[in-house]
Amino acid sequence: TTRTPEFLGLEQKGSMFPQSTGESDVIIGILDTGVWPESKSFDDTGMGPVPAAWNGACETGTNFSAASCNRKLIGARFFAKGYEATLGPIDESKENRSPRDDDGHGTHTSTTTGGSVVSGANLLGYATGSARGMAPRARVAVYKVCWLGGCFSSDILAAMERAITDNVNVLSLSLGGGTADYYRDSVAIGAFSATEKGILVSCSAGNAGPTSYSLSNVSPWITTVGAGTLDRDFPAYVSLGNGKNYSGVSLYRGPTLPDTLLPIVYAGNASNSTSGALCMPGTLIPEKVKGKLVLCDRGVNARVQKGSVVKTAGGAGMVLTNTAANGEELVADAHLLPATTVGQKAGDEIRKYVISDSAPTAAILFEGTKLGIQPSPVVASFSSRGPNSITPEILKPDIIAPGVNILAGWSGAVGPTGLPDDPRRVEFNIISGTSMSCPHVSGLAALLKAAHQDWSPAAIRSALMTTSYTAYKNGNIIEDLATGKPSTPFDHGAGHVDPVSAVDPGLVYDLTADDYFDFLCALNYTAAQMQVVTKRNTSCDAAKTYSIGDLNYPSFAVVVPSDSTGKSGGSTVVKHTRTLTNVGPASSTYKVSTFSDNKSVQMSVVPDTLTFGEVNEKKSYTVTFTVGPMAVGSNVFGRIEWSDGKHVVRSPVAVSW
Amino acid sequence: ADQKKTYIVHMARHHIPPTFGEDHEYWFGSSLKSVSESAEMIYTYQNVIHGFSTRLTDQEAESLEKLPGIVSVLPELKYELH
Repeated sequence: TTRTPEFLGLEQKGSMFPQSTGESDVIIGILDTGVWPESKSFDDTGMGPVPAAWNGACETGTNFSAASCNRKLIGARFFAKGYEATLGPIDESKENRSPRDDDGHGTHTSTTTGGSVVSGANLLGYATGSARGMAPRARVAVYKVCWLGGCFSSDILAAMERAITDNVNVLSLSLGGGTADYYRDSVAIGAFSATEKGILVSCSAGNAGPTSYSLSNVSPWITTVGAGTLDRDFPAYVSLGNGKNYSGVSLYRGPTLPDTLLPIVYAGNASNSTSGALCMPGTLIPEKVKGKLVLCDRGVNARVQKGSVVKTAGGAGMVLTNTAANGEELVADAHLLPATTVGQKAGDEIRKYVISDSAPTAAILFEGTKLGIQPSPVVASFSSRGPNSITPEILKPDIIAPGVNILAGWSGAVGPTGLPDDPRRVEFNIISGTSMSCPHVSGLAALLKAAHQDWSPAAIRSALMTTSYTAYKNGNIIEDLATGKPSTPFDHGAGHVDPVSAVDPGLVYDLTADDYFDFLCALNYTAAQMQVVTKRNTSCDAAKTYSIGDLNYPSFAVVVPSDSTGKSGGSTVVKHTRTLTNVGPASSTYKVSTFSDNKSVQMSVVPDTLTFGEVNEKKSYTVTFTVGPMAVGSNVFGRIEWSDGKHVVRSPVAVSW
Repeated sequence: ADQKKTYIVHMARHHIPPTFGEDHEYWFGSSLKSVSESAEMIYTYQNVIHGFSTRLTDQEAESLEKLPGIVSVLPELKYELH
């Protein structure tokens, strides 16, 4: 990626990461659409021998041989038996029956997480810079599980099985499957086994935001990653014949529009279809759009397909407007014709003008790449939101990372729009999604693993979470693009990842597979459900009291019981216990601070001071949440911070009625 | 009901009958064949779960679920890229 290394502080002088020597021993496994091995991001110049622990392979198949791998891309496998059992043999005229990426998504995610440094990277001149993965010296192993017809859980499980035996250290999955309970969700089940074996599993949170309860991959042993913006934009303004201008974004490059204003028509008035405004294939009347700009509404079909539809109908260009579903979120696309995307407010104004004016005209002005956009980051509208629908007592997402307009490697089999009628081929593409933010965190986790080889997956996640930030330098809370208001822990989790701080978190909340086992007991899982997830033959201890709230998680989600028995003077009292492990200087003293954004939630912490005398020493504390009455559905947010004056170990708090 | 779907079959590693020794794959296959002569295993899993995936009718899946050592027979899910 370009820009994100700077945005995340990885290029800072004095950052620990450039000196990290163990990075080349860390192996990141990516389950996705495969890989384009010829990408310059897989150049292995200067890389040493493949780690001795590596058991993986570079599988041969259509247009892919063992020679496709090298010391950077050390493994590539494909899993299609489940897919073929359901949909029949892969049509090799349409996709390669091999690890080769016919889609681009897998090459994008794998280069984002572990790509080598490539100077002069860009997409059609946009986002130019030196591109690199988050862990540029780590090794990459790709497991192709997604095909034209989707990603099937039997293949995903088989890939996770092999990734475990291949000896990956980090697993990155930019995919999801709704909200099945853990014992029905193959990714959750596979991730449990991987985590038990010391592999950190990072997954995308999903793109179903800004709706509440829209998260995927919410099990507590998975690191769940939402998406935020960068300080980079690709402005393309709409100038109307009435003299008004509106900002939009675009990655269009090609023949430009004439300097004069062109007639503009609303697609809904240039179609015989009731959904003509959406610019679906075959719905525009060529006589009504020929030589004109066409205003299309976002939704239903792909944004870039709308541009293709306008082009096919003879339109000169397109203005694509967000609707209420997307608000002001501007996702840039490499359209096939001059086109720009505007937010809902601008779109409503433009639509009003186009419909009401007798001879409406407009122009699109492309401004290229702009850096330093503020505020940034902002939580992407599409980023899925909490609460956690499976276990509301576990706050998700865990963290956000860059996931909007991300440049990374691309497949040579497909153009930047992914459309069949896009003949262009590019080495890098710019796309958006929590699919893009997840591999950022996977790569950063690999850096932490290299710097702290003895840390567990939970310790690495804790370091990433407790050192993340929730406010800009001016003190304002990170905005939510969906609302324009401050985001909450249900939007950003613990906050935006800050890898430079994460390398030295001071304290971590550690967890083992046994803790997750106890967590499942607290969920009252049946013996069979326990066995499905954990494969253990042991059962929950009938004499033991299990509590979800006591899982040693780096965040707090308190669900106020409607029939609370712990009432005291009209208030409900909930206690959570946590244990911190000292990973900083041997001798240190931490003091606690608590913050609540509403007086209805009071927090007291006992003890309020933790004194450590040696590295890896553990100390426990209990938080008592005293919660006043609020309407059902209300949420109050806060945080608990431990600080020794140098480190700040911050946990978000969400209380829900 | 006659249409086959993919199922992921979770088995109890520690409940392997002594007659199979330590040959878990043989146990998987034997269990499968007892409910469906035609069904074939798509994958076997030893690390990530203990079990296998296969194509079964609803009736066959129900029969399999009742066999000793079977923990769960879950229909396959489709995932999508984010």
